[in-house]
Amino acid sequence: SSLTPSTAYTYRFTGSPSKELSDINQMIRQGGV
Amino acid sequence: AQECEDLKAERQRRQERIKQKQSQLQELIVQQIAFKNLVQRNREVEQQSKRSPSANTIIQLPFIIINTSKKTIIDCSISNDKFEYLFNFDSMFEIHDDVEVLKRLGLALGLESGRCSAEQMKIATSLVSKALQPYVTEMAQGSVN
Amino acid sequence: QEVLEQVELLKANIADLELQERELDMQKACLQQSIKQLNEDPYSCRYSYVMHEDICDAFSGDTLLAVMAPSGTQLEVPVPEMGHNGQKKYQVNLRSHSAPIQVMLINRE
Repeated sequence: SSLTPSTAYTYRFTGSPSKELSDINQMIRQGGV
Repeated sequence: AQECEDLKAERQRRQERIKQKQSQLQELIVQQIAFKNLVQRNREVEQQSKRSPSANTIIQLPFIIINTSKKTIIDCSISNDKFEYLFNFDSMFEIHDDVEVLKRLGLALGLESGRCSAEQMKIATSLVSKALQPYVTEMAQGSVN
Repeated sequence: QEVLEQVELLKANIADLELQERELDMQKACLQQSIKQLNEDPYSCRYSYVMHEDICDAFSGDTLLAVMAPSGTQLEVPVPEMGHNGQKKYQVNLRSHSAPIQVMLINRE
C-alpha cells in the first residue's frame, strides 16, 4: 500500500470527531486537490 | 490604547475558542441522545417481537459506512488476522460514522439541525443530565453551531 | 479617561469568557466520561446495533460497506493519486490493534 503518511487523512473509531470524516469526504470530492 | 487593542484581540481569541468548544459539546450531546434513543428503540422492538434479531441482520456499533456507486470496482486486500484491510476504489466514495447514521434515522430528534418539536425536546432533555439541559433547550430552539 | 474605561470593561469581559470556557471544558469532560461508560455498559452494548434496513434507508448510494471495528481502529485515506491508466485511484486503509475488523457488503438490491 503506497501510503505516504504526509498526504493521508486519518480517522480513529470512537475517538475522532465526525468532522474528520467530513474533511475526508470533501478531499475525495475535490479529487484530492 | 495599546493595552486596549491587545485586550480586544485576546477577547476575540477567547470568543472563537468558546464557539468551537460549544460546537464540540453540542456534537457530544447529540451523540449521547442518539445512542440512548437507539438502545431504547431496539429494546422496545425486541420486547414487542419477543425475540432478538439474528446476528447476520444487524451491524454492531461502533461502525463506519463507506458509500459508493454500484458501478465502482472495489479491490480489497485483507491480512490473515483481519487486523488490516486495504481497499482500492476506481471511483469516489463517502465515509460516514455511526452517529451520522443515527442522525439520518431521526434518533437525534432533530437537535443536530435545531428543528425539534416540543415533544422531541421533552424527550431529549430527559436523556441528559440536569447540567446539560440548558444546552439541549438552546439547541432545540435553533442555536446550533 | 474613555480608553481607561474601555480597558476595564474589556478585562471584565475576558474574565467572564474565562469562566464560560472553564464551564464548557468541565461539561465536555463529564459528557465524554458518560458516553464512555455508555459504550462500555453491557446492557447498552446489547442493544447498540442498527439493522441493514436502517443503513439502506439512511443512504442513497447503491453499494455500502459497513465496517465494524473496535474503538481505536485507525482509518487512513491517502490523497487520491493518478493510476497508470490515467484513472484516479482512491484508497482506504484500516488498521486495528485490538480485535479483527469485520466488513459487510450491503448491496441495496
